[in-house]
Formats: sequence, C-alpha cells, structure tokens
Amino acid sequence: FVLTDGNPRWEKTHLTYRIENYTPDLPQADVDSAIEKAFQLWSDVTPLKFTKVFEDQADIMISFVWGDHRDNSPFDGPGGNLAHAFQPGPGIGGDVHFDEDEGWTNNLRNYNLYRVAAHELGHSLGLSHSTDIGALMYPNYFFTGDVQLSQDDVNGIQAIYGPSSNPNKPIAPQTPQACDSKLTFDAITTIRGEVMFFKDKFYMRINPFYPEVELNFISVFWPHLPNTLEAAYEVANRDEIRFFKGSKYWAARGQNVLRGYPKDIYTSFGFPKTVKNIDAAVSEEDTGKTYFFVANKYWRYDEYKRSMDAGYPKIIAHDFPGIGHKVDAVFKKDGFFYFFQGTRQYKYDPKNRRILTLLKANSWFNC
Amino acid sequence: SHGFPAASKTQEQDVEMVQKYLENYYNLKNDGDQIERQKKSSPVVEKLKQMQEFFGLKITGKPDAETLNVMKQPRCGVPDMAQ
Repeated sequence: FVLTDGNPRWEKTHLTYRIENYTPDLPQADVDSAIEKAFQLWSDVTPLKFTKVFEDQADIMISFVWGDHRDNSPFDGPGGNLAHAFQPGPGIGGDVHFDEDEGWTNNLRNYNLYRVAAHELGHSLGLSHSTDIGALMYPNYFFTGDVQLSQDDVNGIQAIYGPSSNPNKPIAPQTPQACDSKLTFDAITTIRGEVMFFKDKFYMRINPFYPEVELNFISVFWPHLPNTLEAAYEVANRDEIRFFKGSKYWAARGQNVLRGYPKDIYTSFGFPKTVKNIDAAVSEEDTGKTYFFVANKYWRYDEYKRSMDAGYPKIIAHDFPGIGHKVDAVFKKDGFFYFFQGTRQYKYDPKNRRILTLLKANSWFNC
Repeated sequence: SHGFPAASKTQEQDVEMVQKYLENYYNLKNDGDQIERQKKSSPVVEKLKQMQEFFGLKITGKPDAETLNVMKQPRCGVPDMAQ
C-alpha cells in the first residue's frame, strides 16, 4: 500500500458525505446503497464513522460529472479514466467524481459503481495506489463479483487511522505471495505446455519470458468460473481444461468455458453421492486415465470409455506409497506426478511407484 | 523512393496513448517531444520504466505489448506517482 504524499488524514473520526447528483444509469436507491456499502468497508476496519447529509457542504462531496469539470483533471469519455478523488482536506479535499460518460452498474457489467466507489474512498481517506493486484487500491479496474478490502488495504488504512474498535472485523483476504514459504495451493493444472497454479481467486503462472511469477485474477481468463477452485486438470488431446468446485465442474477450451457447464460430477463421472467435492485431479495423456483424489481415496476414470474403472475407489497410501492422506493438488509433467500437500510437494515416479524428491510447494517460482 | 516507411496507424495511436498515460499518471511533463525519437535516458523512458516497475512488468523502457495492454485497461484517474 502507499500513503498519499505528505500523509494527509482527517483529524476527526466522524465525517459527513453528500451525494450531490445521481447518474441516470441506476435507480437512485442503488446509488445510495453502493456508496453506503463502500463507506462501510472502510468504517468496518477503522474508528471512522460516516454520516450522509442532504444539503450544504459535507466533508466528502460525491458527484457524477463529464469531461472537463473545472478541477484541473478533466475526464476522457467512455473507458480509460473512470473516476478520481481528492486527498483529505478542506473544500475539494476528499471529494469523489465519477465519469458520467461511463455506464454505471450494480452487477458484473462494466463498471460496477460499488467497486469503483470503494477504491475512490480510499483516496478520500488518504491512500494512494497500491502495487498489490489483489488490493482495492490497485489502480486498474477488476471486478470479480465481490468487493472486499484486502489485507494490504487494511494495513494501509490502519496505518493512518488505527484499527476499529469492533471485535469481529471481517477477515481480509491476502494476495498470495509467490515466495511466501507458507504458500499452499487449491488446484494446479498443466495448460498447453504451461503450468497454472490456483490459490483463492488468483492464478499464478510461470512465464518463460518474465522473471516474475505472473499473478492475476482467475476471472481475467475465465470470468464465469467460481471465485475459487478445488481441483483442475487438462485433457491434452482434447485441448480441454476441467475445473472443479463442490460437486460441479466446468470445461474450457483456452479461455472459453464450453456450453452446457457447469455439470455435476455424479452424472458425468459416476461418483457416488457421498463424494461432495474433488480435492485434486490429474490426467495421463498417454493412457487416457484420469486420477481423482478425494480425502484418503482415489478413483481412476477412463477418458476414452468415459467411465470410471472398476474396483475403485482405492486407498491413496496403498498405491502411491508415501503420498499419505489428503492431496491438495496434483499435476503431471515430463512423466512425473507432482503432489501438493500444504507447503510440501512430492515429485513422484508413477513407473517405479516411489517419491523421488520432497520439495517446497512454491519450488517452481525460483524464489 | 516510395517515401519513408510510415508508422502504422495503431503505432501512432499507441505513441499518443503512452504519452498521455505517462502525463496523466506518472507526471511526465508535456514538452512536445514524442516517444519515438527518445534517447535512452529521456524522461519518457524513465517514466515508462517507473510504470513498468509499478505494474510488475519487465522493465524495458519500451512500450512493449504487455505494457500497452496494461495502459489500455480502465482505471482510476488518480496518478500512480505523487504529483
């Protein structure tokens, strides 16, 4: 996070705001609600209180304006610059301007007013832009369906105003850090020769052209997938990726989720109803066999016959010696299985049925 | 001569976009000097590097595809660098 130059802050904790005018894109009540919820995000984690007033000058004046609106920062028409806000202070200080040339929505379509307002109010309270892509204060617009302060945002605003007095403050999600030794994964799959790691609402990818691990929102590639995943695997000879969450799964070819999904794992694969979700999955291109790992058991599915092989489930520990209990994620590369359990990773040789190496989960990120 | 090879339309647009982006968000002073004719250690190159560093991009000082892609994304109008 970054505090605004000069560390401007409001000296009082009780602030007023006023919505000077309304966009015609939304019912007035929706605008009121979006703004109120945006303030709530910040008051939840600080001693700050916000009261809406309906006349005269408020600390934070909110308006929808076009083009050059005489604050020396003209808007630029549709797209590009969506809104801006001024740091704490008298007069224009703290004020928020939304570009009326944008379409303002209360859903996933561009641009969600609640999401943008939450960001701009960060500026009104003294924050500048964060380099953390998972932070609300990141400069570029991403909307994955939920609006939450990340831990980075909370750390920033509490550096200015201190923590809130309310004991049950919301848990702020932490953007995964590639070189965090405690990093664990929800799912991992190969994709067209690359490896993609999934954690919370993010994917991480080793890109041969860049030294940095690429980290971004899953929704950047697959906006209609759920925010977090539990398992994923590639059926390479069909150029298909399958994503699992609960008893549902989605299939995608590249960035396109195939029609008719999500489907359920019972009808499609023949799992018993006792299976509530898949922990990990991996498919062998040469045999067409897919291994599904659920708690301490595993199933084997034949992609050609499109049916589960007989005699399953079996106990993981019996057939994958050393890979004891629950598996978080697994993928296959260059003939080896890579099993992930918490912060541990096991390089496993399926031919000789033995673990070759114990690695850190994030060993692929060249930390 | 068939004349000097013209920059493609999109390239010119990109050059203008980069210039405007750096002026808006990275305090580039608008001295009318376009990016193409920039020397290695020019203000535009320095500001481009600042922007690439901020967004975790490869720091080349050049408006490569990855950098242009980030610049085209909708965003907040507040500068990334203190004015």
